[in-house]
Amino acid sequence: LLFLPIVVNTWPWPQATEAAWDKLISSSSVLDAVETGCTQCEIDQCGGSVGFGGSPDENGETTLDAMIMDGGNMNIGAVGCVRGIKNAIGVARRVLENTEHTLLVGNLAKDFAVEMGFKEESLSTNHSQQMYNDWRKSNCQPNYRSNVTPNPKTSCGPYKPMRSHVQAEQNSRANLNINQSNHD
Amino acid sequence: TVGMISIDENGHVAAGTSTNGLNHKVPGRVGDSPIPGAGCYADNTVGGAVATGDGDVMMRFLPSFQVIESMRHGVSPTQAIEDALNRILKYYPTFNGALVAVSKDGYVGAACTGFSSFHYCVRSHSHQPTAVFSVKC
Repeated sequence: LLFLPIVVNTWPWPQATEAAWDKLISSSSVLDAVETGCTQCEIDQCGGSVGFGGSPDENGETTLDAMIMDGGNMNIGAVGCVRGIKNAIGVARRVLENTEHTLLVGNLAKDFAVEMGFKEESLSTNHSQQMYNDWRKSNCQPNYRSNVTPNPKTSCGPYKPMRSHVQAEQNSRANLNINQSNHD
Repeated sequence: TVGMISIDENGHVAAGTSTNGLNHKVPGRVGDSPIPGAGCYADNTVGGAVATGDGDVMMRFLPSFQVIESMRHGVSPTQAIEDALNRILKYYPTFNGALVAVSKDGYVGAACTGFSSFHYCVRSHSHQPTAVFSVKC
């Protein structure tokens, strides 16, 4: 117990850790600490992989996923593919606190967030738009589509499914450049 | 993704994640971060675990849940993480990912695969200001 209380997070983003720690000490709430720490990363756009203005999808849009879990009662609040709301972990906390559900997704999660008082605003930035433009110029590479036509390894969409395909015997993920700035 | 675990002096555990996912994903795609047991898991009687990396793969194995269950049976945080990663690597040898776990007593473990190294942050009364640790994958 000499090690408690404690805050730990993935990746070298100590500003998030410090924000969570300060909240834990001041509020004694582990949920508040996690929400505050993750919110700090959303504000700081940690590594480009958290918050607005990062990881544009095939259409150039940034969407956010978040989850918060209470280890005392196994209650969970989560949101997936949320559009237009910067504070995804805050919305997840509202799912935990203000619903009997676990996971809300997409446009309807955004509607829930707005109902809960969150501001709707664009998640795109000049940086994310440039990432999208660069991806289009490089023939939409890397690309997560498979068994579609035209060939997703060389061409942009729109895509249609191939009528048949050979099932790979072993799972092999293409080199998709998953690293500190591109990951879940 | 940022994955975060917080434990207070009474052993109350919370965990969370937040991410914008992978670059150039198919619209509508959701990764492991909002999936219970994948992106994170917490249990006051055991501790907490968080994951980061290739979410499409991780969400098929629920590694955070597996780590908590291994720790429940007395396995150390680091060993529990290595077991969870090895289970994924059996099916996806080129998988990229990392996990961090904290026991209910505050013991921290981490392991990774596919990256050259992985960094994580720890803040406690013994680590002030925040310490950034690195593990080789």
